[in-house]
Amino acid sequence: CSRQFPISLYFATT
Amino acid sequence: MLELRLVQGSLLKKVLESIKELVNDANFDCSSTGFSLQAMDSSHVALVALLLRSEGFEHYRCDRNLSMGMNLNNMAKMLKCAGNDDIITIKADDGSDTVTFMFESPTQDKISDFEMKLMDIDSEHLGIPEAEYDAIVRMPSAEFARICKDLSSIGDTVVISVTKEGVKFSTKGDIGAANIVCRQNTTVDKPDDATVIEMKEPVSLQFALRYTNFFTKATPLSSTVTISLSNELPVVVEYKIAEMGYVRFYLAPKIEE
Repeated sequence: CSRQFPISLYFATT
Repeated sequence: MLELRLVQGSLLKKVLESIKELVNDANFDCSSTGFSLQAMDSSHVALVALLLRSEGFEHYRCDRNLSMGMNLNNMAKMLKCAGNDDIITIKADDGSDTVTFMFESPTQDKISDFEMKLMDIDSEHLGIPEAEYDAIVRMPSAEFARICKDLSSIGDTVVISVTKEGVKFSTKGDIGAANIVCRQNTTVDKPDDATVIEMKEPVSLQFALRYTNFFTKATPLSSTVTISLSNELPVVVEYKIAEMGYVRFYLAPKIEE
């Protein structure tokens, strides 16, 4: 089973 | 006051067609650098970054930085009313709650203006660092679109693996499995038909085909696509916009548990 993480996990909010 | 005149108006039409299904509402940012947008899809799995550099416009006036919230579906509806050969001018006054799109036919015998209501959009802006990628694949955009479409009839996800042998796209589903390998091929008549693979480290990442299929809506913008991959990082799928900038799609990988 694979899980989808949100893109905001990888890029910080500016 | 903002006034941006784009002689090749079809580019803006194609840009909207490429992102309107992925993103509903977005802020277009206008500065001396250019006309840009950054937006996430509604499930926050993918991100679109668009840049149309100011130098690419025939006339570019942007007195102060401006952020205009637009519903992309409505914007696409308006831009569909422009002819493919039309010149498109985007106009807005400071503090106005509308934006005007003006379309001029090449012979100047038909001039239309469409006024669209702006909206307040509260959106997060993410900082995307310049990264060195483990592998970069450049291939014909139509080929990539074909692969994503074909694989999505078999499975829901694609594993993209880059090795010395080439780039492999694999899927599995209820009816079976599929693997498509594209080898580096630079002995082609036209450079845009080449498949070029730059690899520092082998990479293997899994993505939802639902999203890669959204990205391929940008195929009319560019004859080539660049796919940049690093293990455990979002993939970047980039379509260059002739002389002007790019549309980049970022997609978070699916992680095995």
